[in-house]
Amino acid sequence: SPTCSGMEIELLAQDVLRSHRETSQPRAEELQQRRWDTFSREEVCAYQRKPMQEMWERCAGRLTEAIQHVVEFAKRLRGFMELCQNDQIVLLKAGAMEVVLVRMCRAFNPDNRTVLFEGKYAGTELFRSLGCHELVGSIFDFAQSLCALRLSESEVAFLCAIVLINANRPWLQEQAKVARLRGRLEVAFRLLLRRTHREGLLARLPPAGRLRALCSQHVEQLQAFRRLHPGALPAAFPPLYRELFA
Amino acid sequence: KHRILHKLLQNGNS
Repeated sequence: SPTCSGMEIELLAQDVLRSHRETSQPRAEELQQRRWDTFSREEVCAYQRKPMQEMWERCAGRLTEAIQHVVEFAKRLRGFMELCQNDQIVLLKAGAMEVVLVRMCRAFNPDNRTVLFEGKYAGTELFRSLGCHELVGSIFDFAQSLCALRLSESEVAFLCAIVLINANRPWLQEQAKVARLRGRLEVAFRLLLRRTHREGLLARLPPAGRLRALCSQHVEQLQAFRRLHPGALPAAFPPLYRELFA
Repeated sequence: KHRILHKLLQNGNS
């Protein structure tokens, strides 16, 4: 289209990959090297003995760090900072956790169902004292299903960009502008998939509702935790976590 | 509202 030249699409694609590379830690090669470095039986037991509140604080801390990287990813994405500030906030508030969940598949080992957490790979049992087995299981299932797609780093980068730039989020002020950016991202993603003979991927992606459900489940579990531990949240949870979820 | 997100977005290199 006249508003979307081939050059523009090319630049956008390079930009998505660079933004992803610069803001995703650890790097893919390092994750690959460490994927069998799992917690010992004793270390798992030590995590399981931690009080519920401490485990929630730790998980909120790690999640917040991941979200800060997602904010940096968004800021480097061509077009994001040209949106009005209301819409930047709306997109991040609604999408940051979803992007973290997509990014999590990079740090997930589907062969033993473990995820990198505080330096080593951990199975669901390590998170027992959180008291939300169902949520943890669903998050692991989601990571497992993304890993089955054998996504390349470029594909993860585009998925994250497309999850974030969603013109259907409520309270957007310049919906058309977001939709145009989203459209350009989709064109660039399709071009990448055609070049790499991966067109079939689009039909195999998990439905958007699945990510949304995981995020609502997280907020529900947080509310249940707050009922059990009133007053715990202001004390030790990161302010950004409270701002996004409480 | 969203004070921290605002701050992170405004910082050149947060």
